[in-house]
Amino acid sequence: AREKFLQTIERIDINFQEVFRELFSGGEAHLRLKPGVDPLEAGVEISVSPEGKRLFNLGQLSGGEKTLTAIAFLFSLYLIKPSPFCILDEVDAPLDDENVERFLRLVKKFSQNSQFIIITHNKRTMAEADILYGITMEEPGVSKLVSVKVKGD
Amino acid sequence: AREKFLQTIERIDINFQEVFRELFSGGEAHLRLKPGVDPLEAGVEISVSPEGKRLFNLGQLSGGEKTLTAIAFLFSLYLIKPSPFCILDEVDAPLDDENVERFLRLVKKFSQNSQFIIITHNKRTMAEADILYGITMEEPGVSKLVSVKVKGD
Amino acid sequence: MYLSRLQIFGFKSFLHKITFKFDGQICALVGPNGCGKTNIVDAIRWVLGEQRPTLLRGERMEEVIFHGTKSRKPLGMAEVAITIDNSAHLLPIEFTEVTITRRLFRSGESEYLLNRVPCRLKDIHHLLCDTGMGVGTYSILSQELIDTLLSSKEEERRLLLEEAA
Amino acid sequence: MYLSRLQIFGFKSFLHKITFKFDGQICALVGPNGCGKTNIVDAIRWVLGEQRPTLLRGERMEEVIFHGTKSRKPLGMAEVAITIDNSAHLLPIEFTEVTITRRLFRSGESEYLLNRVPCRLKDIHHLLCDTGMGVGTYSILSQELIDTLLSSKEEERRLLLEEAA
Ligand SMILES: Nc1ncnc2c1ncn2[C@@H]1O[C@H](COP(=O)(O)OP(=O)(O)OP(=O)(O)O)[C@@H](O)[C@H]1O
Ligand SMILES: Nc1ncnc2c1ncn2[C@@H]1O[C@H](COP(=O)(O)OP(=O)(O)OP(=O)(O)O)[C@@H](O)[C@H]1O
Ligand SMILES: [Mg+2]
Ligand SMILES: [Mg+2]
Repeated sequence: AREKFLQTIERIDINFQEVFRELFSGGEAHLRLKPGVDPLEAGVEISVSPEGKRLFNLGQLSGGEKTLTAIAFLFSLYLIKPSPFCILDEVDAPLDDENVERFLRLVKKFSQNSQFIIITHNKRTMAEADILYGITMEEPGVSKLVSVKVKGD
Repeated sequence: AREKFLQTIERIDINFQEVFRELFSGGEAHLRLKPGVDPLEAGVEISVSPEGKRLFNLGQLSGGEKTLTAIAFLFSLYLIKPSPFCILDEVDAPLDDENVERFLRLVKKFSQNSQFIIITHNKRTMAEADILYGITMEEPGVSKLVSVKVKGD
Repeated sequence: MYLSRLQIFGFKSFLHKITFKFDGQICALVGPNGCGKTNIVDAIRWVLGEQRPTLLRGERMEEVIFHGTKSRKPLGMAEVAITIDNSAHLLPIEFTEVTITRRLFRSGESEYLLNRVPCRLKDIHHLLCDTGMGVGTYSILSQELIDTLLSSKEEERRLLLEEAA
Repeated sequence: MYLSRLQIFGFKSFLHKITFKFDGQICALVGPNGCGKTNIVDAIRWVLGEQRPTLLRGERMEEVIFHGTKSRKPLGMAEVAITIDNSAHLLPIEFTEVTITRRLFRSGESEYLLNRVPCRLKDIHHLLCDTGMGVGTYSILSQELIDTLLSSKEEERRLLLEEAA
């Protein structure tokens, strides 16, 4: 069981590098178990550096870089065991225009195997959706579904 | 000293209500010291409810509502003792288009007395600025100033 | 396997029953601040068996029931029903369509249904464990989880990793 | 009173000396993720006397010095200079223009200057206290502070309130 677990960690690490490099157009990323501790207990260490940069700890990453790194981590788990659906709640808010595009390209790719529900205020993200649900509160405090747009309308 | 402090708290409370109502186009907001504790030690309680809604604790507010409430709190302190400058780091990211407009109207009003430095990815916010500094990393990891736009250009 | 339908009634800001049909690979939910979008995410967590009120932004589970507005009285019950297409039989159950329903009453009583047949919460937990959609799933990402994932707290990353491995 | 100029050199991602002239009531800083915008905010906190590395997203103060890239060596010193227009004499000092300079060397040594005259860190703290721009100021708002302000931790709100009251 320990063997299998360690092999899975290695696969997740490879996925993590791959997805990270796609979101950052390059760079290095590694995921590993804390060394010197029982693998069945060890914490998960992440070390990343965007293309050309040197990083000493995750805290030095910018807001947008943290978001992309977390997305890469999550999707690296997906590639092992795809979850049937994926809900993203305004994760595109801290991203600049170019990173929103990279993020959407990744979502498009993964949407072939998983269903995505994305909450967003971003017009570019809305344009990528197959179906758009509009929610408002005409009456204060009471949610109401107001519109449904299907792509191609 | 205790008298003066309590009077200031009351002024801050009034400011808080005023700014909150401007950002939320209505609603109720109160700020007070925890009752039953020495005013010189008591924590600060905030209770708000956007127009027409009932709220039982601050945690129930949405992401955007929390941002507006925090801005209202900060500006209510400003009205007591204006800070010479105010730095806002991407606070507009969770706001919908209408709330960005209300936020910008408030900033315009307060900018008569304080200087604002606003970090943003939002095009509407950029349009309100008198001066726009563009920063990039042409060389990875090295910040560079690339453009300065002055309003009216 | 995918989400085909979600019905929310009496849960948080959903005074009126609302039905979402997720007929597409990418569905966007949009609307002004505070209109109920994250409440929908909370509803999905809840119907899939979430027991921690803090993960639903509350202190007690009772807080998920519509608590009224300045002009509306509180409701006595919250109900969420999620329908999952199971043609690929990822869920270990013979039905090709599975509907999980969860209800909570102000009295504190709860009801759980699997395709309209009453069951216990742990039947729902058993059904969903190992599918990637159970409690503790890595299928829901928000700004809060992003900060936790990149903090020095390695346990959160560990838990999600174990869910997948 | 307002910020008239900010110079950053060797601080975080600012390998090259960069000068900002804030000649307007509303100045926007824009650019792609990770380009250095929040680093500018850190630089302002730091030159105004911030002593907690955690408020600067680091674990040790030394981390504010440019630490190199794949193709550039680290620098040995970080320097930030802020120039404040003091015609209204809000700062208790006779100059109409006040420049505060802070330097940190890899050795751990620090230098502080007030209008190019060496001084101690506490001279800067004294100068700025009660002006709304000292350490612990409510002049800087970020998503992190928003979450703290609205959490159940009442101390943060209390501290900011005391700063104003
Ligand atoms: N039990 C409840 N009963 C009635 N209303 C509730 C209840 N719990 C929360 N709400 C309301 O739901 C609103 C928050 O909704 P939600 O968090 O879904 O907003 P949102 O659409 O995600 O907004 P944002 O874009 O700002 O994130 C609050 O205004 C709150 O008053
Ligand atoms: N001591 C240092 N030396 C060199 N580079 C550093 C140092 N500290 C931080 N950095 C770099 O600064 C970058 C982060 O910059 P910053 O947080 O200012 O980004 P930002 O412009 O605010 O981005 P966002 O829009 O995503 O918030 C990181 O990529 C990091 O590599
Ligand atoms: Mg939300
Ligand atoms: Mg930033």
